[in-house]
Amino acid sequence: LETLTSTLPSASPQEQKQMLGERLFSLIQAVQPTLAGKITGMLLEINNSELLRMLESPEFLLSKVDEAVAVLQAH
Amino acid sequence: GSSINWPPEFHPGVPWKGLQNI
Repeated sequence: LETLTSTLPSASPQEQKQMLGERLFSLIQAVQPTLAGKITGMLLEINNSELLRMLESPEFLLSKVDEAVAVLQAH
Repeated sequence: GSSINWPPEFHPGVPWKGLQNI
């Protein structure tokens, strides 16, 4: 995560989302294997500082994953 | 428009296209 936070500011917006997406996906895949791609896609619409908070706090990430699953099921 | 393709799905190792419309 330290590598990510130090690399992120010098990356393009597209690259920033890509890097955050890779990290988020690997974490989300552990709890939601079938929906991980869509959940990650949804969460990437959130601003990067919030996404970094999710990577730093598993509890925060899981609460956002739960929200995303609820939205997906309602969709 | 149709929201049937929402949300964009992220695939590891594949460039994410979700920002194209921003």
